[in-house]
Amino acid sequence: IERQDLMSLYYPKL
Amino acid sequence: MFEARLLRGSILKKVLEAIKDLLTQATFDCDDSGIQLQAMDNSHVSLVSLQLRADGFDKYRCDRNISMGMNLNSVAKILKCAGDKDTVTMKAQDNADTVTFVFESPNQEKVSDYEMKLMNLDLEHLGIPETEYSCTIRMPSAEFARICRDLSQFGDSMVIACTKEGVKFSATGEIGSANIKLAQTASVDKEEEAVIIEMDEPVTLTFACQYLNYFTKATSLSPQVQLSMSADVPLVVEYRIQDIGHIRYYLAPKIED
Repeated sequence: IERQDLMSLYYPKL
Repeated sequence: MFEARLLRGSILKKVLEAIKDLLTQATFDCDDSGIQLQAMDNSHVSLVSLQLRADGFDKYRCDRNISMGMNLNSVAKILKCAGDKDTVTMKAQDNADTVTFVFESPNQEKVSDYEMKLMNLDLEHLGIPETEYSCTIRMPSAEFARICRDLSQFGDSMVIACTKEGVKFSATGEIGSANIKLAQTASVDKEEEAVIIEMDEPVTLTFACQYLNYFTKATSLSPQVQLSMSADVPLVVEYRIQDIGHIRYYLAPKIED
């Protein structure tokens, strides 16, 4: 998993 | 026309101190309910969510929803020019490309205004659902800051383990290991000084000390901090800002290699 996208793993992009 | 006036202008100074090390730029979304800001740090490991409600301002007017992209270093520079007791007013015309900060001294003898260019930021917003957490810990914010500072000497990451007996913060590194246990306060005289744990299930998670230390820059905004944890989801570190809103930091747990 790219570290760059860690937060968007947990919460959906709006 | 957008105008937000705050007699306790030092709140805005403290808010900027609380976010400027984590974020370089952010959008202040203003509507008739107040001001919201949501932004991820550059590495997308953590997220900041700020809410300042309209009813917490001494004057608040927002005729049209506006999103003001700002360089936070610039905002911090400007707010450093405000005195701690100054009234701070932010204002912008509809569709403006600048925002103006006005500082008034308590006796009105000194009035300064600073106009700053706005930026067009195309930033991602994330939808954060209302979540029931397995553990919530309320504790004095200064104590949490002290623990983060002390443990970050030992290692890059910190383990937070919450059980019904209490909460344990641990770090391990080259020089050895450190453990700090806080028991739930037996009798609460002053709620601000209490450690209060609500737990459905015990949770143990590991987090990067560096980010926790960034979050504690918000310590002066609130005497208490609330940590919310569930297995395998981000930690929420919340500072309530009296009578006006809150700042929440979300931090993804470290996953063992």
